[in-house]
Amino acid sequence: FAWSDSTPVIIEAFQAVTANRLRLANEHIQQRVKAGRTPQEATNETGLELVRLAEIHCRGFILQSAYAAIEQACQTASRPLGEILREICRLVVYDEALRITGDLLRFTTMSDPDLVELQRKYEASLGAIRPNAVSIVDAFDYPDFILGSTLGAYDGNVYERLFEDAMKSPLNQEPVNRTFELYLKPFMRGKL
Amino acid sequence: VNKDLLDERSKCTFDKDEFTLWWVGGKEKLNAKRDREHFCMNQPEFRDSVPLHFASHQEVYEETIRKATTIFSKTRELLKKQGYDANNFVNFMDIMLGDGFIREVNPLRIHFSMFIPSIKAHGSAEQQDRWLQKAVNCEIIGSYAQTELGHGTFLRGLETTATFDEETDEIVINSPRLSAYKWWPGGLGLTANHCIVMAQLYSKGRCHGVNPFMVQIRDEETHMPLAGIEIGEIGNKLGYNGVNNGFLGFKNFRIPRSNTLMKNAKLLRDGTYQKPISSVLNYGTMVFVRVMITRNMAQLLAKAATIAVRYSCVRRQSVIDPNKPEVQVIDHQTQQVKLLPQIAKAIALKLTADNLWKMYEATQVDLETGNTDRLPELHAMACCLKAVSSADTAAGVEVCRLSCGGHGYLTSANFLSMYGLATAASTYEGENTVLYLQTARYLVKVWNQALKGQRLMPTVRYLEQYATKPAKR
Repeated sequence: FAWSDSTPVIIEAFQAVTANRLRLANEHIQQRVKAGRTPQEATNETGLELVRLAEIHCRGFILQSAYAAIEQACQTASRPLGEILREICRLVVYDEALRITGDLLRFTTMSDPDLVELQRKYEASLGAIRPNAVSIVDAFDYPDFILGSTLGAYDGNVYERLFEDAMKSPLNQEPVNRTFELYLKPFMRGKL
Repeated sequence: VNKDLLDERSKCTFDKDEFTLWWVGGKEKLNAKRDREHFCMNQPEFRDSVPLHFASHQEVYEETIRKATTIFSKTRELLKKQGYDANNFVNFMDIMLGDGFIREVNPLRIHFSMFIPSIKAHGSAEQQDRWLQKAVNCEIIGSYAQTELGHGTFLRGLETTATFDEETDEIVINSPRLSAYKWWPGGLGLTANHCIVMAQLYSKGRCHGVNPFMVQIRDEETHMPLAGIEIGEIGNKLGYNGVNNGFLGFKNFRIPRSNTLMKNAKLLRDGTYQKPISSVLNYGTMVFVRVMITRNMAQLLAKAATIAVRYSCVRRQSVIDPNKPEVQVIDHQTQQVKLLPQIAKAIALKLTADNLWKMYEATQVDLETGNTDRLPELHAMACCLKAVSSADTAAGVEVCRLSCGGHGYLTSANFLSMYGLATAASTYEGENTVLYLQTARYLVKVWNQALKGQRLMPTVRYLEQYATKPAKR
């Protein structure tokens, strides 16, 4: 499979990896059967390969679905929105590709310089999305009461909220906890 | 508003409202979502009466059941006023299942997500008339009991028996040993008074495999467990504690034969068992649930990323240039690599769930004409997507938590309950490794079909070109 770091080619590379892993897993099942295992035993003994190829097949489908949906959205979206959506798509594709570099080096024509270039593009993509990060998550449109977080509120008043929540702790409802009389005081005076 | 966040927002290069419309799925959906949120936000009864992350296990249940029942009643009232079909349970789904409304999860969740859909999926028309309306109106509250203490995803291993007694026209349900006790079903502990029970059906001395049965488990007036039923709650968990998971054991418990759910398979008066036309028909419900899980996981990861990104712009940490002040944490590349892929992943998962949902709808249309061709393909894809989405979301929430340092460790940051939700999804509806193996089994099958030159289904058609040409390294 001829490697290039364009988004559609990387997605096809996931398919190439799945197909080649599937070919190998199938061969290994057959070999085990020939060696006297039952088909069920042979499948069990090929379990690690099977799980991994199913996962890569799924990740290829995720990338393909995201790419198709984003390309479709870009046909009607404004140019600035289209640009950020395509950047998001590139980021997730690079991120997934960097997680299976062993497979890409094994089953495609990817070389070490290709890998260096992929890493460079990944870092560039992070830098390109960084200025819009807050606006993207704002656009997810989750109200504060849904997020339910002291750290993630829209107004960003993190420290005030953390302190306010600490004050709600049942242990802060009275200045001295009853355990002082029960345990701490006798303990400190050697009377426990 | 924090000054750093204002600065960030001023740098935006795109129209945020346009993005939101695209993300939510159009103006109509966005308006409905905001109306729903506005309504919920303005009901004082919907707020927690105690901060739940300080509450005990018992307090969590008592508070979540208070909120769930109030939300259902108030929402039904509103829907009636607005002229919606208040009997359509789908109207309640977003509110009842939306974990954001009840952080510790809703004890009525399984009633809406499994019990009601199962009556539709497994009940005959007559049985749907008998129970569906009552369930939608919450006159009865149900759970769905499949998993047992000793058996999970492997259905054929279930031990609960349902033996037909021809003399009385009844089914006798038994839990032969402790490993046969139903274990896990949400709402089963203290909430439900009915339950759909999966059990091995025996008639005329033969086992006909697993079948669903409608079983009343508690008295409708007193809520006391019925004689022959042993029931309770399974205890505290890593998360998901409002959902009220329970256990259930049977000792010679009798139900009428007419409580055997008979949309697909049938048990006749003389004990004759009629098999379902196709065993893959059961896939439909499983696929539906797994698509919902993938959708929920995408939303969950997007929420976690929202929290972590905002925090990372407010929080300052170290200097990059010694002559300049402390920078926002997000300016460190090592922080960007934690946060930004989570945003991208959440979006990709959401778009994939939408795609799978379209496939699901198309397959439902095919099923009405008796065409089951795409069900195995859809099932295989739903299996691995549920696994990848829940595993990646759990990992993503954890990365978001780590990106918020010590503050992310506080329960008030809300990563704990999000992590609880994601890891629960890795566990329920099939353990992830088992699901990957189910997908792999399908892939091996279609690979061998491709080797024989057969045409494959769309999502695996790419395999054809690799199967027909020799392997090269």
